[in-house]
Amino acid sequence: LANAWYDTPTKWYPLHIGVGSLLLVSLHWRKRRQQALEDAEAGDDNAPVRLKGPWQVHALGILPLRSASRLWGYLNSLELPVWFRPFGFSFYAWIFGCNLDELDEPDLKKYKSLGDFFYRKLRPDARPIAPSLLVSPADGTVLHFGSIQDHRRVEQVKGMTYSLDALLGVASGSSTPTSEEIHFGNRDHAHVDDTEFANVNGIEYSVDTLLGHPAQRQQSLPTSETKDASVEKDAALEAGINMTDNVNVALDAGIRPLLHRTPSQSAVNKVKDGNELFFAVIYLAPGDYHRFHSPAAWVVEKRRHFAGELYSVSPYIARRLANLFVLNERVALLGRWRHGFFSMVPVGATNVGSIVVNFDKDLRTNERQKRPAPGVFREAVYTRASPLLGGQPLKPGVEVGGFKLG
Amino acid sequence: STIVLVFEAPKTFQFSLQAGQKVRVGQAMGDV
Repeated sequence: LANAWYDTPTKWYPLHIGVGSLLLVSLHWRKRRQQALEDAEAGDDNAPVRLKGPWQVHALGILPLRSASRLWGYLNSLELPVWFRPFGFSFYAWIFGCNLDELDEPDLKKYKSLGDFFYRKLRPDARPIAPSLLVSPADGTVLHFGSIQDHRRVEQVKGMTYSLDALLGVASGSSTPTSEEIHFGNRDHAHVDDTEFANVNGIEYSVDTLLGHPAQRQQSLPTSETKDASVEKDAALEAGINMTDNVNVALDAGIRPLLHRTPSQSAVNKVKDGNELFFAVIYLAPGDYHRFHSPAAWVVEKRRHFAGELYSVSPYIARRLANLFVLNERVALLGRWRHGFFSMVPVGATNVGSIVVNFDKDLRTNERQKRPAPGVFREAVYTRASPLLGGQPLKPGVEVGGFKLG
Repeated sequence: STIVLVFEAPKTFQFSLQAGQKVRVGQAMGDV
């Protein structure tokens, strides 16, 4: 036995790819089952959203989609030879049905890479903005739309829903400006009384409310620069947003209106009498123009970045993968318009993991770093863009950002 | 990639869309 142990030479053989795949699927299935059991034992309705669906979905779940997405982005950022560009991009346009006559830069040689061409700009007159209350924010296909009635659940496809709070995030307090923001515009009069409450010119708020729950909120950044108050008033009138008493009181007190808002658990508070919540989902196919625009006159108060997975969001996957839009990496832009709450959520996918918001230079998506737990988000508030409105005002049709390859 | 819009509007709001319809930036989606 000793001789056999010490003298038998070790010979390595490659594992058959089928056996390896089965092993990976089995390990993944066991892990998911364990998580499901833990959630059931905890009896927690708010347990983090897990991957659910047929075996194709679970097979997709074991692939390193985020790494693949970054590699895809890198490959498509490589500069192509000038002679190849017209042929290559014309071929791409022919395959995916892009209209090259709409390009802002018609000379295809000027696009250095496929990524550059993918994020192309269109001529300013290529997309006239309809005089409607709500216009399309992007080129694409309408997957689904309707009203939200069933206990704040949004319908992904017929019979398959996901939680509105999971999509937009649930904060443990009100919006959370940083300490720099607390004293903005009135630094001399601001002071903190104790650890429980801060008092700024007679307006009290809890420190916990201000800073948020550390488990759910990683970061809160003020962004953009302050503009002139008269410009903001004009923007408010144009957006049709009433300057509420609360806002005026806060302005008189010399602090940001955002601090004065009532703390809430959900991104969407109770809707006004006579109102309803509506939703619409637009899918952008690979050949579509991939910049997105403002769908209405509204004010973006904050953004929440959820660094999730990067599953495909094609209609095929959307019909099979439950909670797809809650699992994927996304940027929830939250704010208000003349009728109340308004939000736009660009959701990333495997080929387009990078989401850009033009007025938010601090936003970084699809980064190579350890991802936070599901449901955790990074938040930034846009109060500096317009202290009067408490956010970034947008007109209908204004370019907001876009999706980039990788 | 996908864009999800969630908003509050009067109950009289109506979408001027069909599921599966192609839309372009700036095209009317709905009105009160």
